[in-house]
Amino acid sequence: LDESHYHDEL
Amino acid sequence: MNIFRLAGDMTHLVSVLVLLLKIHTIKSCAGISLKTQELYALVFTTRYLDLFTDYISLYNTVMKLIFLGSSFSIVWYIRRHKIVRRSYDKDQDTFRHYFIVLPCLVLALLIHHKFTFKEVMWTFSLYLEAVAILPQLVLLQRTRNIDNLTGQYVFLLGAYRALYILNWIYRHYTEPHYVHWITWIAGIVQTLLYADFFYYYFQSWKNNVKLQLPA
Repeated sequence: LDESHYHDEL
Repeated sequence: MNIFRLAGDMTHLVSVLVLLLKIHTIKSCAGISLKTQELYALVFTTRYLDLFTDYISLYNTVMKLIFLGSSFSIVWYIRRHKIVRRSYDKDQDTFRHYFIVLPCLVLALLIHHKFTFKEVMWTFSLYLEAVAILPQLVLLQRTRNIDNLTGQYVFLLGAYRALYILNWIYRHYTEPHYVHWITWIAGIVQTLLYADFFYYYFQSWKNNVKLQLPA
């Protein structure tokens, strides 16, 4: 998946 | 950060603090499912594995520590506290953990964004959180008596995820490639699970009667 797949949510 | 997500996090924070405060002040966990609380501790543990590796913001780190600390404190109170544990109704709170944990683990191994340990654990925590409330809802159906704080606790827990859905819609339209369909599906399933509880909660609130769930 593209790198925008970040876990910035709780 | 958008208003929906902040409201969601605050609602979630209040829900766990309301529960912790209730248990701490009246020294009772009547009506609370230990199973659900243990599942939430597992949700936070598997979701926040990146707590010490990826720093996102002070807010993010502080909130993770609060959620981890409060969920483990609640489990400790119900399991270990000499007074609180006496009010735990273990004969009624019989939901089997593995009926929930195993399917979520298998599903996370099958459906995930990336097959890495952290990513599978994170996906597992999403699926687990969606169904972790089930033991609590089963217990409420069985004991049928819902004291105000427990009703508020479950209501706030459902409301937080509903606010997160608004947050995902907002981010989908404001951020390019913001694609998290696994999160969205798990979040929608979770909120739907609360739907019938919401219905009875509003009925009791509107008619100003004690909250009763049908058997």
